[in-house]
Amino acid sequence: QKLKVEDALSYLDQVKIRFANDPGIYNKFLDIMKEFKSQSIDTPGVINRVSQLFHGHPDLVLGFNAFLPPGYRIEVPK
Amino acid sequence: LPAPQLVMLANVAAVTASEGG
Repeated sequence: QKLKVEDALSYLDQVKIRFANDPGIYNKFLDIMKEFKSQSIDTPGVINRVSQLFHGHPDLVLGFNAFLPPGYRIEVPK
Repeated sequence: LPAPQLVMLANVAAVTASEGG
């Protein structure tokens, strides 16, 4: 199903709230997205960076996976 | 582009960042 702008805003809020005590992580996520937007990094590059950044936060990883195109996803350890 | 929803998220993130996070 197609995600909307509201879903993106909601996800960004979720990340911001999670790292309220460590805003550098939220800012790094914004930086990764900006690099993708400027095409400095591609989809696999984004996946690589985000999987490291959100290591230990499987719910954030699953939420991020929803934005990835078919055939791409970050594996979450069970 | 092959990842329209990721582009959408990136656009929203860029706007959010430009507004101060």
